[in-house]
Amino acid sequence: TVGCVVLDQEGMLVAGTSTGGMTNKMYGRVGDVPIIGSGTYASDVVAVSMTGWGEKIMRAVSGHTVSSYMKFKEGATLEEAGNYLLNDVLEPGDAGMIAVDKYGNMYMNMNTSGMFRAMSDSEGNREVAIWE
Amino acid sequence: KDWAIVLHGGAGTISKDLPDSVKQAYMNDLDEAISIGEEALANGESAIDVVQKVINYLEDNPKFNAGKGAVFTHEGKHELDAAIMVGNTRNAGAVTGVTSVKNPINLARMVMENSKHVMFAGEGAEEFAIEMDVKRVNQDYFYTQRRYEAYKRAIAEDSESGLLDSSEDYWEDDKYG
Repeated sequence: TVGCVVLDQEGMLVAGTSTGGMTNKMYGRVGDVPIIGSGTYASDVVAVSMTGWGEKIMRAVSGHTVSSYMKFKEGATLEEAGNYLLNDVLEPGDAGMIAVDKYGNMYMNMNTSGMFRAMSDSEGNREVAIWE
Repeated sequence: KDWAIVLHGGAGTISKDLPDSVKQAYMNDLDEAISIGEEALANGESAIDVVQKVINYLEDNPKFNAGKGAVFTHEGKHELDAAIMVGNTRNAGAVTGVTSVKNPINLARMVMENSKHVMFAGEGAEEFAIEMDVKRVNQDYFYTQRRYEAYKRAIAEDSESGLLDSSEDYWEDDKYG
């Protein structure tokens, strides 16, 4: 699975995800990626793309959960919302998540052993990583 | 901040014993992908164009499980999914189970921008792809030796274990998207 989330100069937040699914998947199996609110979601506060165990990501309504946490929990940050999803809702080994909020705060974290990932912003913060 | 971008190329159990050359190849390609996004955003391109551009690069890169390099289904085929969403307008588009679209994220964007719907699946998505004149390819395009070998191993494990595909025991180790 691959994904990308962006905040542009006009303040637009966009999330996108694309995948071949899981190896040896059965006919007609649909994972989290095309389910708006699960593997792919963007609101006026955050854009989210997920990767990992699709069925668990769907059951957690992951992307929407992150957005709702930030919208409805007063003072909640992107980091708190992401950690809530990965640590409190999902289980170890389930998923990785990338996100960017309306302020340009970036998040890329996982509860798996690794995630191919990269982030960058206009202030020169830049990181490319695979493992923790 | 004027702009910000984050990308991923999949998560899961990634062995730390990867040869240095393989690790470096992944790092180089992730660096290339983020560089594409950085340059576009610095030039004032829209978030939706940047997301599409970066994902197209990753879809075309056989190292990642999307587009070329996609995994095999139980029937030995490739079925691809993609979605895109604009937060400020709540517009969204998605496709699932497409088999002939070179870059599924492009078709997902077309669903969002050129239809009144959010998702097309299977045959309907293929019909929409024909209507939209999006770039299409044969299934052979998605083939990579590495994914084929992973598929054969999965099939062999099925046979050896005697487990049904719907068994929870089977899925515990293999249910990754």
